[in-house]
Amino acid sequence: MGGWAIAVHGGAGVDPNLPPQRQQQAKELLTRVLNLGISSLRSNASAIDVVELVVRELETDPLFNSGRGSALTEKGTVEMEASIMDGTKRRCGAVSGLTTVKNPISLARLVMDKSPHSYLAFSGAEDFARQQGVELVENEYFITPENVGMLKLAKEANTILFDYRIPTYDTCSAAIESPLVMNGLPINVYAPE
Amino acid sequence: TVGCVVVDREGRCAAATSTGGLMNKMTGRIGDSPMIGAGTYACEVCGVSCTGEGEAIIRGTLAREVAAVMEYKGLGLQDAVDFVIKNRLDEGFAGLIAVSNTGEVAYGFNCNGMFRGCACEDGFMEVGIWE
Repeated sequence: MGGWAIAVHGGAGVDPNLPPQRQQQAKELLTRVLNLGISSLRSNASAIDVVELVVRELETDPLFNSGRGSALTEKGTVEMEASIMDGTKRRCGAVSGLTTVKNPISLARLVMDKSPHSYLAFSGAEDFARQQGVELVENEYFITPENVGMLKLAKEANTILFDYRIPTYDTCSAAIESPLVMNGLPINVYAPE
Repeated sequence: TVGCVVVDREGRCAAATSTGGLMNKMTGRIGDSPMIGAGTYACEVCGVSCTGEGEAIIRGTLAREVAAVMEYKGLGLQDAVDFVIKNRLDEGFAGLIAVSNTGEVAYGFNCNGMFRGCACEDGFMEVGIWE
């Protein structure tokens, strides 16, 4: 039996013109949440508790696309989704279409632990959240000025836009000329999650 | 999209993924992150969390695929990650992180960079963005 191990991610497909200070910010956040997980593991926390703890922290920080700082829908609102799975007995929980739940991953955990189902979505998931007493906030809490700007760019480009919320207009339009293509679209005018 | 995978001292694996989805997406659109077996999977053997082009990840059932090639092809964790990224995405672009029940950690991606960090009990720790 080996020891503990942990990995975190903040999304794949990164703007080649990512400004250095934003790269540094991302690395600092990744290091912070990694250390949070490591200290829990050193205290013998279980794997399922540590993954929930770490993802909650990532949802609360606006840097990456989840929780606060989530990408915006065509209507300028936030709809979030999450899932969690415990390898022991392969128990799992998932939620979609959340608009007021502050930490979607914790609701997914409650679906796994406290409901007879493995996936709840939209109004059913929001009803379950109220029943379970999880923290609810206005949808505006999740919307950041940067993402409002990114949505504007996406609409002007009439497409779904990369969600790394880094480029200002010039770096984004500059990046649009970048040779990198993803599914037929310039990498920075495409929107993997 | 954000994710975390962990194996604890008892060799138990777990995975979690959370996202706001795509900028300018249609309301009601569901991606890979909440789909068990696509964006998130954990079993006795490993834990996996994916990110990238949701539709490609769903079609490739990417997270479950890592566990499947470990179970049925006998690949080690990093070989399984590399195999899945190389052979299961068609023209899609994605990245994933994974741990195994023997305390290994691995990641792979075929797009331009991935925000990731990983650490093991033996002291290894890495945070990166690019290749």
